[in-house]
Amino acid sequence: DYPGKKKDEL
Amino acid sequence: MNIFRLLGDMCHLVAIIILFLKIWRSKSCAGISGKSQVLFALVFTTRYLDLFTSFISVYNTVMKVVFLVLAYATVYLIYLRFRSTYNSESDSFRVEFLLVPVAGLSFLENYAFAPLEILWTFSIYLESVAILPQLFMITKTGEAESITTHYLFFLGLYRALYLANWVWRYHTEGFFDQIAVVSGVVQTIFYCDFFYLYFTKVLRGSGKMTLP
Repeated sequence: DYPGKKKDEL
Repeated sequence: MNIFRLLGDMCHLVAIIILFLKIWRSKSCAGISGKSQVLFALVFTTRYLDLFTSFISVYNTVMKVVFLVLAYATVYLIYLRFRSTYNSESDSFRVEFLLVPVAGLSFLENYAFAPLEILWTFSIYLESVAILPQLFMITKTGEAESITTHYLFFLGLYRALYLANWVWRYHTEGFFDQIAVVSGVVQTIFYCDFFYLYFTKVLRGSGKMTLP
């Protein structure tokens, strides 16, 4: 799992 | 979600709406860089492909659709509806000098060598330089209508608020997205010169921003 995995930002 | 990111998204939305309404109501895109608007449409297209693969929240989905629709609608106004008012000779920035390095870098520096991830990385890098044709056009014409400067102000403010959002998220949830943060800092730095002129010229009520 990498930092950008959870893309909850626009 | 935190107040910085919410305010940032609202500034982003306000900026896009200001520009769209300015062109729509004045029936003119004089002084507007079509190239920057095409780059922004490309940024949203490559970033929001996950619209179809992952659901985050109603807010996230609605905002992505709104940004995509307004971005393409603005490009349509510039290149089709009011193309006779488009100053293509002033909009002379060589966008290939942006697209090639950004595309190359997104293949070199990313979180994962996967199509959606590389496209997202491309959109992050591209967004940080997408305003350059517009800023270049203003330096070329030596002036900008005040409504255009308000558009740029909110557009620059949105990513500055995102920087605050990343500081907040780092301290509250340990969230740190290096690619987005570094690009966001670069993007905001490009606006510094404009912010200076905006606060010293436009907000002094001189209306137009004329460059020294």
